[in-house]
Amino acid sequence: PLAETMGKAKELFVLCDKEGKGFITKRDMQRLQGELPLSPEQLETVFESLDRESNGFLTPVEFKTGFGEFVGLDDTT
Amino acid sequence: DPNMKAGAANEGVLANFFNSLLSKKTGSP
Repeated sequence: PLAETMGKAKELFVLCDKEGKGFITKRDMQRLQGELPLSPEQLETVFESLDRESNGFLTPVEFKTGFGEFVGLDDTT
Repeated sequence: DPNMKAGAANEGVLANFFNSLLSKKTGSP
């Protein structure tokens, strides 16, 4: 299940990383605005929650960590 | 604790984000 979760995280990461840079910037997040039902503020909140190191970009590891927590949260609901 | 409240709100937004991404992925093959 862990491998499956991480595989899914990678697929979602690619959806955000439109240019295939290998990381996600705030600008990438803002581009998702038209595609996801989230406001710019919410996308910014997501970005900042996932950007643990606050270095301005999301690495696949940070993204997977956030997704892993989400999946963990989901189990309890 | 305001920090805990903010954390809980963020979790909701994160869940919304990941759910939307997941449905986007499954919705568009």
